[in-house]
Amino acid sequence: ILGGRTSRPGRWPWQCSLQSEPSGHICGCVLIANKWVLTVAHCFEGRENAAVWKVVFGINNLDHPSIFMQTRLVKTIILHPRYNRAVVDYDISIVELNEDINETSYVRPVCLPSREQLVEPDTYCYITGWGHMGNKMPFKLQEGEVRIISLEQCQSYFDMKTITSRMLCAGYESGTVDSCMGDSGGPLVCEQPAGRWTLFGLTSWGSVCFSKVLGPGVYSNVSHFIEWIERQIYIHTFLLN
Amino acid sequence: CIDTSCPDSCGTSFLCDMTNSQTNCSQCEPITLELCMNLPYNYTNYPNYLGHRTQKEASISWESSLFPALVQTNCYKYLMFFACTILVPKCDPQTNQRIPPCRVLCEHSKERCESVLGIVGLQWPEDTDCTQFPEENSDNQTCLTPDEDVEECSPSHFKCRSGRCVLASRRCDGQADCEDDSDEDNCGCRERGLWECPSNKLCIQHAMICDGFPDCPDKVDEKNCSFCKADELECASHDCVPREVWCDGQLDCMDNSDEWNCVTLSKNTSSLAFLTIHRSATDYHVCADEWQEKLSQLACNQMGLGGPSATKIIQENEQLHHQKWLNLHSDWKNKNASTLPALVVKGQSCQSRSKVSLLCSKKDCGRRPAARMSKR
Repeated sequence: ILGGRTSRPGRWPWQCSLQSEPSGHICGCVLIANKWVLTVAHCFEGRENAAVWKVVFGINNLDHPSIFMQTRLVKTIILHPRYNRAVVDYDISIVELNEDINETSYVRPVCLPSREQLVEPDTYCYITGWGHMGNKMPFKLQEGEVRIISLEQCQSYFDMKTITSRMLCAGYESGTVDSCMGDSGGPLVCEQPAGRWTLFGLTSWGSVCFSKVLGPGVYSNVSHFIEWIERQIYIHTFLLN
Repeated sequence: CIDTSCPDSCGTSFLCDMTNSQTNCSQCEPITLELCMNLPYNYTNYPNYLGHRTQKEASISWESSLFPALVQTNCYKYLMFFACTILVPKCDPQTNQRIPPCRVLCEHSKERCESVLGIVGLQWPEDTDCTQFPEENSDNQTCLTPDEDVEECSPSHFKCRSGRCVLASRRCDGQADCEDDSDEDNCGCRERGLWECPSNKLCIQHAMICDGFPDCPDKVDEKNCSFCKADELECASHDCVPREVWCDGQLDCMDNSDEWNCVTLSKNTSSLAFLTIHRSATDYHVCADEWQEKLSQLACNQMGLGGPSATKIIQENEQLHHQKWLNLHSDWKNKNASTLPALVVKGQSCQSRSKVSLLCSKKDCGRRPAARMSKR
């Protein structure tokens, strides 16, 4: 996260770290149910085998395991069938854990939006992750507040790409607060009435973020995929096991 | 990497991907950077002249956005060609040798385009010092110069009638970008090899028709995709299955769509939510004979409502006795089934003449108790 700040333990209990040896942390991810996590499909490029992955919850400092930490292996990776590697469209995947997490104050699922629930431009939301900060890789989880940008305005920043309805844009024209490499798959969450945090985006792509930064970050639009997510979880929970 | 001229191994740098550290960088590799897929050569090797270690890194680099945008200004006819010779340097598969651009190509590009960048406050990419490239035909160093039929525009551009290159995302965007407006001609879906949604003129690729994912607002791209028999139903993936297997708790369609949305709650006038099962694509209520609370929780879980549930048994209203319903299977307790539709059957009488109404709730989510303010 560029232009953010170090977050305090327990502030984002749905944030998880998708890890694979020998690199360790590869991508962010988001807990949406006791046995299910969301992340983006491009994190699995070249590593489609579930056996090489593990998911770590309840940590703040990647380098210091906390007493709240929980680690699970990956049972199933479900990539969106229309994921397009070239243009990074339909960039979403669902991960089934090998067993339920234990829900605590430091490990808890985020809410998913309903199909009709969209986030309006100019809404302020949060992004979090252990990705590049522009000058270094952090150990502690970083958080940044970003503003939702309309798709039309977003397209004007990215001449070379097509911004589709499967995408959501957030950040600032100057790129002062933005996600970066290593944040992919992490959450873009917005606070809803009664203090409920809802997941509207998954960090997906943007312009290069550790040199000349320009334009907002682009996130997978979770509202667009709600029906697909619910169906996959239902089929794998009740019919395939 | 095996060849010392390569960057340091992946172990220290986060951004490499696993395969990179085993790459023998002196090998040529096919060009995959979309921007440079129309060059008079097909192989490259890395790192390139801008320090990018892989084509993937080059594809998200600042320069891979800068050059195509700069090409639109028409500052130099062979700018795109030069940009590609440094983004994906030519590699001769026979000799595994890299062939650089000639110095004159670099100098002409820089002379004519650097000032244009200055106008918008940007600089020419630092790593392109022209003196690093050989003079043309100097001591038999071969280097690259554009020949007459080299493409001025990249595959990411649209070529105006006038010859100018404008970015493909500006083609048919409703604004004329070519001086002769040719980027706004022939903008019908058909002219662009696409399929048009009748309802809103949205253009979609032909591959998206009948692929199981609706793209047009009225889903017309997923209609008339297969012709099932009278006693069959069409799956979302357009294969046909017998009507009676619909919502029977077994997966039959290729995309499992025969088991989607089988358990729902249907409201009636008194806003009671009756448990409804969409068996054989017909809605049935559930007879309350032998009903147990844990079945209510299973039903709510199946609807993604994993919170606590409450059950109400509603006495059937006499004149509605023709209402369709399903009963629990006589020995449902011994069936090794994980879904409610697999535990119910049609065509039995309902002794209690009552049906199941449910109150489900969402599981708690989106709260962060540990982030609570602590009084000091």
